[in-house]
Amino acid sequence: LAPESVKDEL
Amino acid sequence: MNAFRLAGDMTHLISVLVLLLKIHTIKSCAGISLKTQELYALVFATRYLDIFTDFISLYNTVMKLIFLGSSFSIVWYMRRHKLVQRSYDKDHDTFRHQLLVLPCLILALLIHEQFTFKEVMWTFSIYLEAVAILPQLVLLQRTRNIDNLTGQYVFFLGAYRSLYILNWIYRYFTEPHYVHWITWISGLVQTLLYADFFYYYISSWKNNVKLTLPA
Repeated sequence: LAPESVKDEL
Repeated sequence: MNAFRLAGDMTHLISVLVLLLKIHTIKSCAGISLKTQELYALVFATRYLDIFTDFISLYNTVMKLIFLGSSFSIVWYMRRHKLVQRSYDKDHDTFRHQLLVLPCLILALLIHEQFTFKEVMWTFSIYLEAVAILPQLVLLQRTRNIDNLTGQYVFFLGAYRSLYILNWIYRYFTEPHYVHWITWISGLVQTLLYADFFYYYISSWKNNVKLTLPA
């Protein structure tokens, strides 16, 4: 799972 | 990825394609604010700094490239392309967008989730996107006849963020610890700025009359 700080939204 | 977010991204993509279609095929940017286009190019440039460092998914990367490519090519068309330039209404597109950039930058330096360059730039892009439409809305108020493509462009651009709000609500209830006040408040402000445009756009569509905004 991507760590919290990584932004998965555009 | 939930249906609201996918619908939001597709709506955003449609708005960009409608604008590119208008500019590329009929070589016209009548009614389009160059200031808003420049602000959007800045929004994407500061938001997608992680495009080469963090790989989320092919979809994510492809969409980022599309948004970056389209926003910069639209600015290029409006600044450099002789034919397109002729239809640019520079006398009315006079919103001082510096008044938007600086406060957003200062706010991003004050309110952010982490004090790192990438995070502050990302937060700046969130704040800037919330107000980036203002020069375009001001220009629409000043230009009497709003052509269909311009109206559709602004409508889809506003609709995409309202779909994102549904996405945030959905994720809040389905994902533990999914809380992003900065994005949520900015997204809400952004959508509220379109409220009166939506009202006039939908009522013009319902009464089947030309879209005109009150002076």
